[in-house]
Amino acid sequence: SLSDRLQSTFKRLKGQGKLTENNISDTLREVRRAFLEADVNYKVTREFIERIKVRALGQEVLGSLTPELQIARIIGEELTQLMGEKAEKIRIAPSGPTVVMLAGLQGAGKTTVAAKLALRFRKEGRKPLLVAADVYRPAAIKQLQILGEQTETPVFSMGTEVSPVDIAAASVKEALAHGHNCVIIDTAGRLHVDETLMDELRQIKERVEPTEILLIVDAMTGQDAVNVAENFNTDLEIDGVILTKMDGDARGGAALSIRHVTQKPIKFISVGEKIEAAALEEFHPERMSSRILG
Amino acid sequence: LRVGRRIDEDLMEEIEEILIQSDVGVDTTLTLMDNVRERVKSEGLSDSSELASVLKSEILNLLGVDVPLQIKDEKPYTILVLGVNGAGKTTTIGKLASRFIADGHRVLVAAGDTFRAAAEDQLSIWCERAGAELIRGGENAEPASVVFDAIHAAKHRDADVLIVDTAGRLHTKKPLMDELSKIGRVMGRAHTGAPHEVLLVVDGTVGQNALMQAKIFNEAVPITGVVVTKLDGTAKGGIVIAVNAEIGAPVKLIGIGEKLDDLRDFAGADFVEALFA
Ligand SMILES: Nc1nc2c(ncn2[C@@H]2O[C@H](COP(=O)(O)OP(=O)(O)OP(=O)(O)O)[C@@H](O)[C@H]2O)c(=O)[nH]1
Ligand SMILES: Nc1nc2c(ncn2[C@@H]2O[C@H](COP(=O)(O)OP(=O)(O)OP(=O)(O)O)[C@@H](O)[C@H]2O)c(=O)[nH]1
Ligand SMILES: [Mg+2]
Ligand SMILES: [Mg+2]
Repeated sequence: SLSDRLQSTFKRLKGQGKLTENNISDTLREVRRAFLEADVNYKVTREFIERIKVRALGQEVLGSLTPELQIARIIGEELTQLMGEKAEKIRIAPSGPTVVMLAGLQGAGKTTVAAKLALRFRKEGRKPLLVAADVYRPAAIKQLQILGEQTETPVFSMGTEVSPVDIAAASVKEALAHGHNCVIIDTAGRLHVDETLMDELRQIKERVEPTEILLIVDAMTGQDAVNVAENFNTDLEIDGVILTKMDGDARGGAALSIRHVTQKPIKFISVGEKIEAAALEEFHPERMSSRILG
Repeated sequence: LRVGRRIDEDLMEEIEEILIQSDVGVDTTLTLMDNVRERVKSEGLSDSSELASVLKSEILNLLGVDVPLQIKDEKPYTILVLGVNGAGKTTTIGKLASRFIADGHRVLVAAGDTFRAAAEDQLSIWCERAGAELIRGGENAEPASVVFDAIHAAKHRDADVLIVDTAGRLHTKKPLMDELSKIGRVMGRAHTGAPHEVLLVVDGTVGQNALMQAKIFNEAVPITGVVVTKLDGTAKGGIVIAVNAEIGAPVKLIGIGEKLDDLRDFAGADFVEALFA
């Protein structure tokens, strides 16, 4: 683990007296390697290491009798600051139904998350409505309908011949008409570089004015996470992120990259395929940090 | 990179950055950079354009020669498709079926994902589009028994190819990996040499975790080829270099979109070009 590897670099720091660029380079190299192996973006890693270096060579460590402890503390602090505060809740609309729109790349886990959110909202005493706005993927509507049945949540669908923008708009009317105080819009997976489909999301946002727009990201995403998050955020101004497939062993460095480039909170993590309450957890920044550090 | 620049540490660092940002990974990048530095020294190179060709040849060395997916006369030639959740298995099977049918083969597909909501319906639509026949199990069928029945159906109907879809699964779930091994064994018992082709489908956006996926899936059922999907995005899929080195299976196909014909043979040279595009 990184802390084991750091122990040996720290041993070399003991008795070195003043910390210099030279004698902390081993330590910085170990942290850098850990980050890159954990899929943290290259540039994000570089900036992070740079901040560690500046602080390590600065006043707070100067003259310390235990520089290695200071550096460990600095790494921990910088990581916590980057990872963000404790999980933020999903905002509730001040009036009218709370509309949550899910977006993300193909296969990220949106439809599964939609059902899990419906379950969570029901447990909180709310009355959710699931919306089948993916008219492209074969059997996408059927998939959501089956999940709706499993979670005893009604699914609003207008088939595959109506535009997702119209479906989304109609779903809010439906919610108002039938007393649903929560609307969860499942959208089709799309590339952040697909102009037409990104424009479709912008149009849904404009028509429906969602209370929350959540970017769904696969925890095993590599260096590209930064591009995806940046584009979705620029186009839609997302309110938060949900990391999926966290029940695997991907270190999840994408979380750091996404936090760095969007400054938006990671609200939940999805930890399993089953649609059950336990499979959607609140995000814990310290747990994510130690997972990334390995 | 190609413009006439001197080969210096700055250039080396820029190359390292490109490789890492392409998901090539730390170890593989270090190996590549060592090999490149060695050749720069031994060949006395000084210009960046010379460096570019050395770098590309070193990556191609690691990737090996291009190995296309070939249908052999096994009646049926059986192809098992596996990989983690959402990688693109079902969609890739639709594309493969379409390609084989265009080549004049008779194709049967087995709905081996009996777990996920609407998995069989999704596959059914793809088979319809491709012109392939789908073999589904009854309610609550076991994947292994669906596959067993599909092999018999394929023999009976004189199919040239049988493609087996499986449920997505994380390699960290031992019971699910055991289920895959069982499917492999059942196939072998139902038809000599089956599965003749075992394709690991890897999402092009995945990072270093693909290495673990490849290793564990390979232990469950020996992989004969890799398919990298979603390369129509901005991810480079550089992790396949390490995957190839780890399990010795060549990348045979790439997915470049969500339509029936969005499948291409993997070409190492094009892949390397794209890394530095
Ligand atoms: N193990 C695990 N699997 C998950 C998780 N979330 C989703 N999945 C699986 O990932 C696959 C893709 O999930 P979907 O919900 O269909 O993903 P999607 O984003 O809606 O996909 P598209 O609509 O095609 O873009 C399915 O096999 C899910 O069961 C998770 O947290 N853990
Ligand atoms: N852009 C793009 N999308 C792809 C590609 N291949 C698959 N997809 C999309 O990725 C999503 C997941 O594809 P599936 O075929 O359902 O993946 P899977 O591996 O069968 O998923 P599970 O069975 O749930 O594990 C779908 O939205 C596909 O349309 C590709 O090459 N490019
Ligand atoms: Mg979906
Ligand atoms: Mg599938």
